[in-house]
Amino acid sequence: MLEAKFEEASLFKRIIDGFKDCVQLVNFQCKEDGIIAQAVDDSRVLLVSLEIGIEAFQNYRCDHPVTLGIDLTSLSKILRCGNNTDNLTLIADDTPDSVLLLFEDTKKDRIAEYSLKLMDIDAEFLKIEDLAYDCTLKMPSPEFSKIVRDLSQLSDSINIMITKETIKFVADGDIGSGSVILKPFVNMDKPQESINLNMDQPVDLTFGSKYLLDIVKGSALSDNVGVRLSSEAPALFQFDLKSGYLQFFLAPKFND
Amino acid sequence: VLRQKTLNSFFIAA
Repeated sequence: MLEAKFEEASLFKRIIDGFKDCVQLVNFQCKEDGIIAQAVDDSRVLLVSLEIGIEAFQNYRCDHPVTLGIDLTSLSKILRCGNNTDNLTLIADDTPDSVLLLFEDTKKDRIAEYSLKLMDIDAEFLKIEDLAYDCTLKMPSPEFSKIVRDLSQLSDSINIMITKETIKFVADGDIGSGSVILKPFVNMDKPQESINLNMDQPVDLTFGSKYLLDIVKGSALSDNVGVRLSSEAPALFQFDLKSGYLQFFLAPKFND
Repeated sequence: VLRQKTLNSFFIAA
């Protein structure tokens, strides 16, 4: 039996909205210690990895591991039926054909109950080794989101270059070019606005704008985004939850 | 010319 209660439905909505546009069919693996999910986009360039730890829930109980195969488009339709501030409980039995979504308005006596049919999704689970990265960057997610949205207007590729004290984003396209340069800094009053950079090796990497535009949809989950870059591995973009995270692994473009 | 890599070369099926 699975009973996973979010204090606010908006958290689960923001999690799902954070990756529903790049993958559609996802197996949610529910275990004693929380829920994990992983999916690769159709072009096999972007991998999404989600972990929701039990601390992110108001109540969590899962006596028996269960996999929920979910079509995110269908799930989103149901999530839109609940109010953001409702309690949301996901309920499934040990061999479920469907998952129940229970929205409870805490101020009124209003309960809405939806059942979502589950799917048999044949998806491999990729093993993600602990990768070694050349640069680790932490910056405000709204700022990262704006840079990606601005520069992606100019080109279908965005170049990220990091040297010791400089982070440079560049787009060069048919209508012109643009660049944004940032320097690490610490904001004592508003630590979430700081930019932290750890660099072992400089990097110069290029990514598809359309994938970066998908990734920044995770910004609603966290004030910050963690970016890890390496010349040898896919980049990792991470939005932390109170317990758990939404991660995107993105393969770079390379010079032929 | 820039070519998009896929994840296949980086990750292995568990």
